Amino acid sequence: PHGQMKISSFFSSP
Amino acid sequence: MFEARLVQGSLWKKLLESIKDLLNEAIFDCSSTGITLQAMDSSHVSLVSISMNSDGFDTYRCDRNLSMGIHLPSLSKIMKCAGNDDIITMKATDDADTVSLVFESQNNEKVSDYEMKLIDLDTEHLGIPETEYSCVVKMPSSEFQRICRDLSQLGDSVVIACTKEGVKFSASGELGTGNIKLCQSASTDKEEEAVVVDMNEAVCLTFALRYLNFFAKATPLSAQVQLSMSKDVPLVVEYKISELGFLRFYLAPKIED
Repeated sequence: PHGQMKISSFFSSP
Repeated sequence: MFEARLVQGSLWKKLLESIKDLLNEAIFDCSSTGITLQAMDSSHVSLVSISMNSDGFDTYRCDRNLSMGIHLPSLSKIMKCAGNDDIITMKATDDADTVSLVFESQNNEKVSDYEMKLIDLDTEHLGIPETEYSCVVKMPSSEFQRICRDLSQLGDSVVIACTKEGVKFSASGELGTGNIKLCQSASTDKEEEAVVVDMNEAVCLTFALRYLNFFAKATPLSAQVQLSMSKDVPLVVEYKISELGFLRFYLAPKIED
């Protein structure tokens, strides 16, 4: 909510 | 066989207190080089990364790699049964479905042992790239805790603006605005009390205070905390765990709506 980004969108799953 | 003995057992207690409200469960990956943990909170907004080197333990043995799925509030409850000065040993046999914890008093007159059930967990490991950050701020961990707590009175988010002069934390909400500026320490007589800013490029980022307040529960682990920031990437909040390694929290930024 309110522009909170997800951490998983920055780090890749191998 | 896995066995890790830590004379400064209070570090385990502090570590569990640091993460048990943010994470419900996590896998402790044990190998010959040490113990690591990586887990996201349930909302997938933040990530916890722990690394404890085998060299930092007083005795360490891990014959086969072992992944222990642990319900953290349960482990925290058991750790609370250890005295602050107790020596803590964690043990597990290969393919075990339990982990043993032994607490010895310094004078060896009291020995307690607890056994806790492990849980089956299937979590994904994320690759965290090595990054050069635009700004790295070192500051007293108690100061960081205080700032996060104080600014939570004003709003849900904090804007962290870092320049070479120092770092500014700002929050705003219905009742008004608040700004806390920390200048780089002129003298560094007491390393633990110093504010040090290492800046390549000024940054200004917004983060949810709710998570920073969770991270600040790690304050008893270390006198200093390190904040690493670059534009549009997660903030890293790092606490050193004595000689053992580190506890890092990664927090995704908030973007303007």
